[in-house]
Amino acid sequence: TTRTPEFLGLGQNADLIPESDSASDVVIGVLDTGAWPESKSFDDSGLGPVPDSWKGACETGTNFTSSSCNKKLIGARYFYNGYEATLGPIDTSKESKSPRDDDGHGTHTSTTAAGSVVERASLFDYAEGNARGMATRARVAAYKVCWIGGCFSTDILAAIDKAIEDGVNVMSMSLGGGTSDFYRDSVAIGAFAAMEKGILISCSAGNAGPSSYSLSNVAPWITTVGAGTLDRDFPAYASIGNGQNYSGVSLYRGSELPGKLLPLIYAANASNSTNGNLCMMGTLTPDKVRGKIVLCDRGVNPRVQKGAVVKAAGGAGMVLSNTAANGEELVADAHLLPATSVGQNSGDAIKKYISTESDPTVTILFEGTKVGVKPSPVVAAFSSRGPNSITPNILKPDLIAPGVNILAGWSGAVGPTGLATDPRRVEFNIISGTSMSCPHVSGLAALLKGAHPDWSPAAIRSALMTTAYVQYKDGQNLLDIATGKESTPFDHGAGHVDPVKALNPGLVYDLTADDYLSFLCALNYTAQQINSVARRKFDCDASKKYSVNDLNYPSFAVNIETSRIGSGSGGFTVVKHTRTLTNVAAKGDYMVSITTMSPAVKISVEPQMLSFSEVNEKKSYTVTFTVSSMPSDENSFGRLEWSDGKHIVASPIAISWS
Amino acid sequence: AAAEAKQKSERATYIVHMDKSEMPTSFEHHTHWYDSSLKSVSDSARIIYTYNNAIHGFSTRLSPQEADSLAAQPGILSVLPELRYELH
Repeated sequence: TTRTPEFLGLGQNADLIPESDSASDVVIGVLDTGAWPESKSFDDSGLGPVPDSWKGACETGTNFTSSSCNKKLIGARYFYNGYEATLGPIDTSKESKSPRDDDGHGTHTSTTAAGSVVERASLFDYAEGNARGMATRARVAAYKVCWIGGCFSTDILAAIDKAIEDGVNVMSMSLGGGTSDFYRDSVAIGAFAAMEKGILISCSAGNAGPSSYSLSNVAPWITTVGAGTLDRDFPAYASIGNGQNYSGVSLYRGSELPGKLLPLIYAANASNSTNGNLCMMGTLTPDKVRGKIVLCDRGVNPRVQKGAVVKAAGGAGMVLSNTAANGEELVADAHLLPATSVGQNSGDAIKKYISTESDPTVTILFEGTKVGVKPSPVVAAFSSRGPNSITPNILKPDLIAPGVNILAGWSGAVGPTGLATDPRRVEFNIISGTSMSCPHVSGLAALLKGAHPDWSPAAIRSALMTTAYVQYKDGQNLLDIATGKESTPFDHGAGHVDPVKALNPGLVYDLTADDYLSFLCALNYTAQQINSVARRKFDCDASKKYSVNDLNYPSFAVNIETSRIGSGSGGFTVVKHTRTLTNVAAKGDYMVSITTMSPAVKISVEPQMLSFSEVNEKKSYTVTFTVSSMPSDENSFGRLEWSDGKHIVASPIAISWS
Repeated sequence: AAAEAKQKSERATYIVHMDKSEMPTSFEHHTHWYDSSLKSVSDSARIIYTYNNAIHGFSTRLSPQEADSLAAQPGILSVLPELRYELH
């Protein structure tokens, strides 16, 4: 990626990041659409031999040989038996029956995590810079599990099965399904086995935001990653006939519009279809759009497809307007015709202009790449949000990372829009999603693993979470682009990842597989259900009181069922959470501080000071939440911090009344 | 033949979770046990994958009746229908 290393502080702090052998011994397994091995991001110059611990393989198949792998892309496998069992034989005229990535997504995610440095990378000169993965010395193993027809749980589970056997250290999965209990969710079950082997599993939170309860991959042994913006933009203004300019974004490069205003038409007025405003395939009337710039509404079909529909109908350009679902979030696309995406407010204003002007006109002014955009990051509107619908007492997402307009490697088999009608081929592409934020965290986890080979997956996640930030440099709280207001832990989890601080967190919240088994007991899982997840018998101790609140998680979620408090205004609930901190730094005396946002919640911590005198020393504390009754669907937030003056070990707090 | 063809057309993919500790001692290897369990409910169903690390079990295509029958066999923890995931 370009820009994200600098945005994350990796560029300025290169000397802090280990480039030792231990860093190059870390293997990131990416379960996705495969890899395009010819990508310059898979160049293995300067890398030593493949780690001795590696037991993986470079499988052969369509247009993919064992020599497609090297010392960067050290493994490549493909899993299609489940896919073929359901959908029939793979059509090799449309996709490669091999690890080769015909889609681009897998190359993008894997190069984001661990791509080598490529100088002067760009997409049509947009976002130009030195592209690199987060862990440039880590190795990549690609596990192709997603095909044109989707990603099947049988294939995903087979890939996890093999990745564990192969010896990956980090597993990156930018995919998800519906929400289901952990014992029914193949990704959650496979991730449990991986976690037990010391593998950190990083998954995307999903793109179903800004709706609440929209998260995927919420098992507590998974690191769940939401998406934020960078400080980079690609401005392209819609300049309308009355002299007004409206800000938009675009990655269009190609034939320019004539240097004059062109007729502007709203798609809904150029269609006989009831949803003509969406510029769906075959819905525009060519006679009405020919030579004009068409305003289309975002939603339902892919954004780039709307551009292709306008182009096919003879349109000269497109203004793509957000609706309420996306608000002011601007996602740039490499459209096939001159086009810009504008926010809902601008879109509404342009529509009003169209409806009131007899001969509305517009042109689009492309401004290239702009960096230093403030505020940044802001939580992406599409990023899935909490509360956690499976276990409300575990706060998810865990954290956010860059996921909007991310440049990374791309497949040579498909154009930047992914459309079959796009003849262009690019080495890098710019796309958005929690798919893009997930591999950022996977790569950063690999960096931490290289620096601290003895840390458990939970310790690495803890370091990433407790050092994440929730304020801009000017002290203002992070914003949510969906609302324009401050974001909450249900949007950003612990905050935005800060890898430099994560390298030295001071204290960590560690967890073992047994802790997660106790967690399953607390969920009242049956012996069979626990066995399904853990692959072994585990008897919950009938004499022991298990509590989800005692899972040693680096964040706090308290869910109050209002019906249990009663409808009276004087009721309150007392909830206790116990946590244990492990010292991973020099000795220190840590004092606790708490911030809360609601008088309805009183929080106390006992003890208020923890003294550590040696590495790996553990100290426990208890947090007591005294929560007054509130109407259901109310939320309140806070933050608990331990600090020794050098480190700040921070945890978000989310209280919800349901 | 018609009945078998109909049954095949009704089949869906399932992931079968096995309790390895329940494997009868008569089996030398767990894969033989998996195979035998599957054969006990279907002559024609085949194992798609055998899982050794992520879960103990296998995937296969079964009719709903076969899936119910398999779920009732000893040593079977669950028979879960396959799910389709999507890229984010």
